[in-house]
Amino acid sequence: GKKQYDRAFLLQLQFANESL
Amino acid sequence: VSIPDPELLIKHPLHNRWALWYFKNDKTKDWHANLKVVTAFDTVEDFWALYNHVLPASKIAPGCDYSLFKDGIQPMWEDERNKRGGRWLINLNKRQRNMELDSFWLETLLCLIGEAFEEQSDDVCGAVVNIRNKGDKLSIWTHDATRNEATMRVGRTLKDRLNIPRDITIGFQAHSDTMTKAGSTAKNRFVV
Repeated sequence: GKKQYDRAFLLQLQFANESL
Repeated sequence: VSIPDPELLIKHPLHNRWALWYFKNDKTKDWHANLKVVTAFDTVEDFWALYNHVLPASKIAPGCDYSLFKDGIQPMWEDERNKRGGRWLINLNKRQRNMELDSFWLETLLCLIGEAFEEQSDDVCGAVVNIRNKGDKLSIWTHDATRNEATMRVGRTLKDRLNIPRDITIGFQAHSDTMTKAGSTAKNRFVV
């Protein structure tokens, strides 16, 4: 299947993993 | 000892690998020499690391472009995946550079990397934002201008996601029409 992400989920990750 | 949420420890893979391109307006060099790939990425986290690192579209110099295309597709008409395609084009006025350009561009990027075009995602090659004194342009490029239904669905999704009012129409132009246009604008093959 296609790996889809909705905008809310994408926005939630904007500053989540800055250390990676 | 708290155990970190595993959701925050893994990078979230994207369906496609994408490349960000930057076109610099340097009149001493030819067009191809001014077009450079910035970097490619295939996770949500790497997208944000890049997005947070580069200037917003409204702050790059007039004459410059950002493009986001599927890795392997060059942001030009001549590319094999683009040459039979076209673009949904949104023309922005000067006031909209401050008010809407950056949010429109980010929303477009989120549509691409999140595969918001669903079954039509395979029709989509990428997106371009052109910063110009006479008016900025934002476009979504598709690979086959003869695929009527898929093209219409891409346009409707784009218009919906950008919250463009119903009474404002956006047009789709085939690259072959844009290349051979007589006046300043190519004819619209579709509008939504």
